[in-house]
Amino acid sequence: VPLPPDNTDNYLLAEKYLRRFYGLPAGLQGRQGSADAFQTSIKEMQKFFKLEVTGSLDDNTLELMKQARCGVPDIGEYN
Amino acid sequence: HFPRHLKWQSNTVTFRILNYTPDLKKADVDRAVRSALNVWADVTPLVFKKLYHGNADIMISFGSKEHGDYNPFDGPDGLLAHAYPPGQGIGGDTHFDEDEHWTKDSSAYNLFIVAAHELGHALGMSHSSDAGALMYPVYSYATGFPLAEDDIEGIQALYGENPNPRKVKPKPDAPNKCDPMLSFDAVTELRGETIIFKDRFYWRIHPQIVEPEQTLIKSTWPSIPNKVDAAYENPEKDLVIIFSGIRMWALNGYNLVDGYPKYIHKLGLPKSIRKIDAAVYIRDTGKTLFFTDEEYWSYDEATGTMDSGYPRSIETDFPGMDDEVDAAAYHYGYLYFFHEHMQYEYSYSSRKVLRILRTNSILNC
Repeated sequence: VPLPPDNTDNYLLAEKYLRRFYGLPAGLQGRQGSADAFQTSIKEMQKFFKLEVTGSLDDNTLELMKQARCGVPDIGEYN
Repeated sequence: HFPRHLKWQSNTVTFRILNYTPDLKKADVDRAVRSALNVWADVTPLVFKKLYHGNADIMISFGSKEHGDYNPFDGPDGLLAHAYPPGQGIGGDTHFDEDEHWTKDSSAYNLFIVAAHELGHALGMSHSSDAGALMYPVYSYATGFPLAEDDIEGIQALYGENPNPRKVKPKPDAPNKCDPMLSFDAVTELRGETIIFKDRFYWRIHPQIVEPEQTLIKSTWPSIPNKVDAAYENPEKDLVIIFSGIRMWALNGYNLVDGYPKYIHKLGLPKSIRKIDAAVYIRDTGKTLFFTDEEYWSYDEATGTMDSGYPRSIETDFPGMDDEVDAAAYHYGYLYFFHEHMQYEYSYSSRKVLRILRTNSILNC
């Protein structure tokens, strides 16, 4: 089978999405810290949208992240 | 709600439109905003007063990229708009992304629908995880009164009910897959996935993914009605036929086939048939069965004609089954009939019902 395409763009899209809407912390947290925070945020997003909670950036999750939407975060205070 | 259940302390809320999008006439923007506010006014004691100068509670504007609040937009698509919860200063302010194309129909982003959503935020509503609610974060086009029961419950928890209620018809909330009394409207396969229609929604089940995905029908197929009566896949032709009332649509994958909708009577059904309850393609015989009330028909896909000797009684030919069917599916020699909250696994070879399950067991409940 062909090699999968480079997933860097998808990861960056997801990171931006989670930062904006799910409070994924920005900045340096160490490799393990970043991975844990990313997974926690993705799970929160998957739970909100009633997707299968995998903690990973699967196709369904990515597809939803690309849909046109409101700019208000889905969780937490917004001011 | 937002944290601390932020809301306006007075029921009279002022708004001002600071600028206008060139995509629409000024009157159309005014109308969209006024209609969007009326949606919330219809179900609460809130009264909205328009200001033309000075500071209003809700300041409405169109802007692109960085537009003054350090919450930039992102060009076409993606982020459409945002609004701030009730409060001083920027609180209540509502911004629309000018890089979007705003319309008053379904051809692009409908300003009325997005405004109704954003003004919900400006009144204190946060996002809903109910895919049928107006406050669901993802855009979808719909006609009719935009609030669902979930939205009304939320706004009335903040402001109370309208003392002079207008007659409104809220959309029902999204069906709950684990409701033990859940029934289906239609079931079909679509290129290896199972699609289940219920009310305005459908679930998509992938064989390798445990959790079914729920979506509004209109989000995927805007030209298909909100209510589907029956559906089936003909894998040889790579087509899914969807039935609603006396019309049918054909899908090739997720794309609508040209030339549809057509009348169901083109299949050879008499004009007295106004609706098909369920449809299923039997791969082993090349026939499609159509269920209407207590009878069923057999259609030969190869010749495109109804088989003679039909309609026949469901109860007589499928012993153990109920006399009516909501939806039907076929897998590996077994017919699955769905009626109300039960499903019946019927064996063609044994000519009997082997198992009775709850309808929603297919949804991992």
